[in-house]
Amino acid sequence: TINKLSNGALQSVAKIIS
Amino acid sequence: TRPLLREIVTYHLPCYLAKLDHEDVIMSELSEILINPGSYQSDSLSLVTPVSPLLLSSINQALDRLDGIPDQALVAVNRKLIGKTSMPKFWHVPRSSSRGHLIEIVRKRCKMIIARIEEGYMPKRLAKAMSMVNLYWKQKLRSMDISQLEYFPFSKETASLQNDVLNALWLLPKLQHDDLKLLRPILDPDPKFRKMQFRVSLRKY
Repeated sequence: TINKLSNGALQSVAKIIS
Repeated sequence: TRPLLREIVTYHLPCYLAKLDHEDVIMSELSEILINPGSYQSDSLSLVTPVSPLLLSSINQALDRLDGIPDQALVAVNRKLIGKTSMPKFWHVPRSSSRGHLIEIVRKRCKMIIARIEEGYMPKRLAKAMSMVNLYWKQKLRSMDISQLEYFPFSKETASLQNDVLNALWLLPKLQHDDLKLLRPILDPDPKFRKMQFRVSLRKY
């Protein structure tokens, strides 16, 4: 399901949890 | 706060997403919220840097001036581009014969990333690499104001630490001989250099 987020949003998520 | 945001995203976002069933509008809105810097209350939580013509022009200028950057900084910029992390070390000796090659590789990698920019935001690796270039020029020209243009939204804590390190480096030439002696065991705990070598390499910072 998470793949439905746009690439920019995924980048934000990755940065938040890194 | 960042820890709270991390907890929400890690534990609640997957549950929320799992409950959505082909609701593309909500997914699209959620993507917009996650990307938009305005969604984060504090400046320190801004996550992405929008790419503007000014930013691209500044990157190109920085790439044109790579020849003026010493080997240590170049190696650090390249590390950021390939996403390789390493502990900062006091001394690093890259092969000088590979310098021209390294400059070309850094330019080529940056231009490839720029060509692939999607959605108008700076990719993290490029943003961090360009921040390294920016930091070097700040250090070299002894000015915190060298560029108002920030490539990567570092947290306030990180930006403050960077400024502390710059201030410390600028103070090095003023240190007396005895103070340098005290620094040596900290910077060079397993003495690899003779005293003169240590002082010469310290001056390069």
